[in-house]
Amino acid sequence: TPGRHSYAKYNNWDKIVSWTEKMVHKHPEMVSRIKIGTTVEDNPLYVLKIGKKDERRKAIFMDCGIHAREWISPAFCQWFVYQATKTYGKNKIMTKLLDQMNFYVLPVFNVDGYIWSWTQNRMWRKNRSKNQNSKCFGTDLNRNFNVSWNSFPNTENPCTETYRGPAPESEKETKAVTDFIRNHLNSITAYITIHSYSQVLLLPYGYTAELPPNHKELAKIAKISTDALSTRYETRYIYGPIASTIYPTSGSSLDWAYNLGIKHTFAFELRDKGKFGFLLPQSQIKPTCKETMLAVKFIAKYILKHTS
Amino acid sequence: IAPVRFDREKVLRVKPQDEKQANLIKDLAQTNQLDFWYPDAAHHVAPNMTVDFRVSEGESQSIQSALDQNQMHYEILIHNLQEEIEKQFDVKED
Repeated sequence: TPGRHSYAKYNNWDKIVSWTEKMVHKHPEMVSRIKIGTTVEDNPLYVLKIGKKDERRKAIFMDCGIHAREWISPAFCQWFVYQATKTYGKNKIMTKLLDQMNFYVLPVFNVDGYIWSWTQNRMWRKNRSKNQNSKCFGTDLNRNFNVSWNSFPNTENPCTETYRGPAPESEKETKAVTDFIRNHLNSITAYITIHSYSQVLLLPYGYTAELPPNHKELAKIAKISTDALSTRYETRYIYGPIASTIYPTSGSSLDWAYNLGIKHTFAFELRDKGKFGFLLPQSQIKPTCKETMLAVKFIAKYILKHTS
Repeated sequence: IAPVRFDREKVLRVKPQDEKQANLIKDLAQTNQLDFWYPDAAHHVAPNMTVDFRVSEGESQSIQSALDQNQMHYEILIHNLQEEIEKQFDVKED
């Protein structure tokens, strides 16, 4: 048996799988588990659908754990599902959200990398693809999306941490997610991806300095949601387009989702600002998740109210 | 395969003040096994950017000397990475 799952601790992959089963069993009217594909090492990719069963409703897709060592990210996705199921019927906002929209939550995108970071190398980032003609493993899944994929240098070496892969969507994990989102494009109206660290809320674009047409709207949403986040513990976030707020990047999931037609896309870089970095202590899981919930719920409320 | 250990590895923080200092970091990355925590990779390093990177026990002395010789201020965020890895599990109860 995988041992006991805890929202206040980091859970390994076996515990997370067992937890997904438990959530479906405990809340069958609200939670279903969808296997959207398998990884390079043949592990399942599970999305939890939260909300009533109607496929035609607006939906938000949220993924966690693209980069293996960012452990607070999957912890947040688990917390989100927990809060959604626990507070439905009790919290006015959550009840309204789940009565009118669905959430697709991918608790761990890079399963193989996550397992590797638990069992072999806590500092691992990429997936676990074997690269042809190289002794180095892994592709950076957040450079593997088909958006300006090969336009930047320095992403072509398999031995670097930002290797883009041999082709756009070459990785099974990337393909499973892109296929799922494409197949549900008529309902998905927002995309959220969770990373760490540095306390930033990122907007498109990363591959160009140009701003998307609705940049002002996205910035307004980002401002209000980061303000909401800070109300809990005064945690400060900055926000802005990837290219100007951190640095230009190619092949990111955020840009891909935006260009696909999902016009409200957000990437969170959670706590902290470097004191612990990827090694955020477990004692900070709950406060990090609680404050981030405020931001995500605001975004969801906005989407519900302002999108068709 | 035995899991990788990070005994006495450090995480350093620098803030290059100009192109020369940014290039120094990039050069150090070419000749040493630096793991960039922020930004994701050496080629993103730019002036006035906060840069965090992990350095092995064996290379930390030479890296710190190179930074000192170039009057580049640095901060040691983590002195012993393996200890911090173990400390992250600081919640015992559910």
